[in-house]
Amino acid sequence: EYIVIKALEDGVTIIGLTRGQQTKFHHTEKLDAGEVMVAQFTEHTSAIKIRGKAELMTKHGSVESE
Amino acid sequence: EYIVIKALEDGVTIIGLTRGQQTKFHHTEKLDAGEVMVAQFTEHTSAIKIRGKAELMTKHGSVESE
Amino acid sequence: EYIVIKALEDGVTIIGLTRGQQTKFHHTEKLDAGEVMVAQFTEHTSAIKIRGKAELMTKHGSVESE
Amino acid sequence: EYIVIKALEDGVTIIGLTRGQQTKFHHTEKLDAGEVMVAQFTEHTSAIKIRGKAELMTKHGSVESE
Amino acid sequence: EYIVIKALEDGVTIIGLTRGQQTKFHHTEKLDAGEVMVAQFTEHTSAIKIRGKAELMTKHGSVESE
Amino acid sequence: EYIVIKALEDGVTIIGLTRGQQTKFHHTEKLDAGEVMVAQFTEHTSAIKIRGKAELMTKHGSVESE
Amino acid sequence: EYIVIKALEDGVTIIGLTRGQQTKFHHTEKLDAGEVMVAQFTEHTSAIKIRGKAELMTKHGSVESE
Amino acid sequence: EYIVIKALEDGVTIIGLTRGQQTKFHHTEKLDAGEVMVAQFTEHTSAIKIRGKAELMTKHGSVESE
Amino acid sequence: EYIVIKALEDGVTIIGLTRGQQTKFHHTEKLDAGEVMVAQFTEHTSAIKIRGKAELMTKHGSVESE
Amino acid sequence: EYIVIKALEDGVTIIGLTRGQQTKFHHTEKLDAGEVMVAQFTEHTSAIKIRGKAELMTKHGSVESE
Amino acid sequence: EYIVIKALEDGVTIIGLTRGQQTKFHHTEKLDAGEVMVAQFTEHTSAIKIRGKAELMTKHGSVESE
Ligand SMILES: N[C@@H](Cc1c[nH]c2ccccc12)C(=O)O
Ligand SMILES: N[C@@H](Cc1c[nH]c2ccccc12)C(=O)O
Ligand SMILES: N[C@@H](Cc1c[nH]c2ccccc12)C(=O)O
Ligand SMILES: N[C@@H](Cc1c[nH]c2ccccc12)C(=O)O
Ligand SMILES: N[C@@H](Cc1c[nH]c2ccccc12)C(=O)O
Ligand SMILES: N[C@@H](Cc1c[nH]c2ccccc12)C(=O)O
Ligand SMILES: N[C@@H](Cc1c[nH]c2ccccc12)C(=O)O
Ligand SMILES: N[C@@H](Cc1c[nH]c2ccccc12)C(=O)O
Ligand SMILES: N[C@@H](Cc1c[nH]c2ccccc12)C(=O)O
Ligand SMILES: N[C@@H](Cc1c[nH]c2ccccc12)C(=O)O
Ligand SMILES: N[C@@H](Cc1c[nH]c2ccccc12)C(=O)O
Repeated sequence: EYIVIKALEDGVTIIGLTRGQQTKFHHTEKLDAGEVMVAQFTEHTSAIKIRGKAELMTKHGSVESE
Repeated sequence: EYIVIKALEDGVTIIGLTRGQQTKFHHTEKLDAGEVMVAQFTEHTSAIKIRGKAELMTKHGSVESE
Repeated sequence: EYIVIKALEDGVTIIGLTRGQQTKFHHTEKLDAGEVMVAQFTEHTSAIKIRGKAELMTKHGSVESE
Repeated sequence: EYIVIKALEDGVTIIGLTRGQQTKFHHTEKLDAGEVMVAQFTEHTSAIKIRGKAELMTKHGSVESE
Repeated sequence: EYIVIKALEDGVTIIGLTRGQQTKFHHTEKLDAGEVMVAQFTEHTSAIKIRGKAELMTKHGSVESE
Repeated sequence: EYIVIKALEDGVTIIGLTRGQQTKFHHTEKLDAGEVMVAQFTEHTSAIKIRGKAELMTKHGSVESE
Repeated sequence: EYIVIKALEDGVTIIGLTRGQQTKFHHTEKLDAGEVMVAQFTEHTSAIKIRGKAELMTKHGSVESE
Repeated sequence: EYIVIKALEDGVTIIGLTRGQQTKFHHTEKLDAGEVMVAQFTEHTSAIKIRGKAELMTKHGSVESE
Repeated sequence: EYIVIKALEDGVTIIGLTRGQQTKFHHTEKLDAGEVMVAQFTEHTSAIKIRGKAELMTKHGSVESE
Repeated sequence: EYIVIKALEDGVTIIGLTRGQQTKFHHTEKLDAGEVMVAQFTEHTSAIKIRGKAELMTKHGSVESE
Repeated sequence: EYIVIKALEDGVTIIGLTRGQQTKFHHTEKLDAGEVMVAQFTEHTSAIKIRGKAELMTKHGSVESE
């Protein structure tokens, strides 16, 4: 399973939340406008949080973060 | 399996309920307006509760919490 | 497998029935109007009962409890 | 695999029949009008019988018991 | 795999035939008009026979027994 | 995998052929007009033969034996 | 995997070819007009040959042997 | 996985090519006009060659050999 | 997984490339016009090259080599 | 799972991010205008970042990085 | 999983990139105009790069490299 994120402005952040009993931020990836990241769910990432203006494509459809 | 949640106002909370005989809140993630969280069901999370105004996208379709 | 429940009034209850030879209520989650719960079937939950006015989304379609 | 049952009158009964060589009623759940039950097939339940007026949603479509 | 049977008259019988080298009737469930039974194929049931007026819903479509 | 057979006349026979190096008839089930049988392929049945007037529903569509 | 064969004349033959290094006829089933056979691929049957006038239904569509 | 071959003239040949490092013809099945063969890929057959006029049905659609 | 190749002229070659660290031609099958080959990917074949005029049918659609 | 990337200008970079607790860039592949890369998610790559003008094709649809 | 590549000019190169921590070119296959290659992802190939004018067919649709 993966999701697709296209930054629509500079400084979009994609945050990986830890899998397990604890829920912490284990990694924050910064995207500049136009950059695209395709990110999987993994052994270490069971939730992903997106801040800033971006377009998200998931298996349930597309949505824009702001 | 994951669901997609976009906050439509500040202070939306996404609550993870524990898997197992006990059902407790193990984590609460706060979202500000426009932020998006994509969250899986996991070994520790077998139910998710959403409070506040948000748009949810799931395999059964979309719905808005209020 | 999960189902999506949106409470359409206060005091909606989502009841987890135990898996196994015995069928008892192991947990009752209360939802206020507008709140949404996404709940899986699990090792401990093999049936779910909903009381009060809510909208349910399942793989077989949507239905409203009253 | 699960089925969805919405009671359309009081006193609807959902009966779980035992899996195995013997076929007996191991549990009867009563639903009042408007209540919804979502029930799986399990290690203990290989057939389900519904009495009273209810709406059933299954993978093969919907049907009303009377 | 399960099939859905709705009795359209009293005295509908749903017969489970044994899995294995022998083929015998191991259980007969009687349904009254309007009652619905949802029955799986199981370790003990590899064929199901329906007598009387009923509506059957299967993965290959619906058919009425008479 | 199962097929659905509805007898359109009395005396319809559903014959189970043995799985394995030998191919013999291990069971013949007689159906009267209107009766329906839903039969799986199993450890002992790798082919099914239908004689008499009946309606068959399979994953490849429906056909009438005569 | 199974195929469905309906004989459109008497004397239709359905031949099972052996699985393995050798390819021989291990069984020939004769069908009279109107009879239907539903036959699986098995541990012993990796090819099926049909002679005479019959209607075949497979996952790739229907075809008539002559 | 299987393919369906209907001979449109006499003398159609269906050739099984060996699985493994070597690629040889391990079996040639002759079909007369109108005969149909349904052949699987197997432990011994990883390619199939068809000579003569025949109609082929595969998961990628139908095609006629000449 | 298999692909279907129909030669549209004489001398069409279907080349199997070895699976593994090395990539060599392990087999070349010649087809005359009208002949059809259905070839799997295997333990020994992880790429297939087609030279000459032929029609290819794959899970991603059809294409003609020239 | 793989994604398809077609560079629409020179100097497009496709960055593989490491799987595991650490998230680092383990490889950067440069594409010139018109070149196409088809890249899987792997044991070592759990996220992919694209910089520069390119067309991406994923299971959730197509999108252009800029 | 495989992709289909048809060269639209001479000298098209299909490059296999190694699976694992290192990402190197392990094989380059040259195609002349009209030739078609069908290539899998394998134990040794986790990314494929295409240079020159060719038509690519993948599970996400078709695209032309230039
Ligand atoms: N650590 C949590 C992270 C998480 C996943 N889904 C969630 C939903 C709600 C709250 C937290 C989460 C877990 O692995 O389960
Ligand atoms: N602890 C419960 C949480 C839960 C999941 N689905 C539910 C439905 C109803 C009530 C509780 C639940 C369990 O793992 O089973
Ligand atoms: N304890 C029961 C609960 C149950 C599931 N599905 C049912 C249907 C009918 C009655 C009870 C049930 C079981 O695990 O099987
Ligand atoms: N005890 C039976 C219950 C059952 C399931 N499907 C049936 C169909 C007909 C009669 C009984 C049944 C079994 O597990 O097999
Ligand atoms: N005892 C048989 C019952 C059966 C299943 N499918 C059939 C079809 C025809 C005749 C008998 C059967 C078996 O398990 O195989
Ligand atoms: N005994 C045979 C029965 C059979 C199945 N499919 C067939 C097709 C043709 C002839 C016989 C058969 C077997 O298990 O393989
Ligand atoms: N004995 C052969 C039978 C066979 C299956 N498919 C074929 C295609 C062509 C020729 C023979 C066959 C095998 O198991 O492989
Ligand atoms: N012996 C070869 C046969 C083969 C299958 N697919 C092919 C494609 C091209 C050439 C040969 C083949 C193998 O098992 O791999
Ligand atoms: N030997 C290579 C063959 C191959 C498959 N797909 C490829 C793509 C490009 C180049 C070579 C290949 C391998 O098994 O991986
Ligand atoms: N090292 C991380 C990389 C990653 C995957 N998906 C992510 C989403 C957000 C942040 C980081 C990631 C992991 O394997 O989990
Ligand atoms: N060696 C890398 C190759 C690779 C696959 N997908 C990628 C995406 C980006 C960069 C490199 C790659 C790996 O197996 O993971």
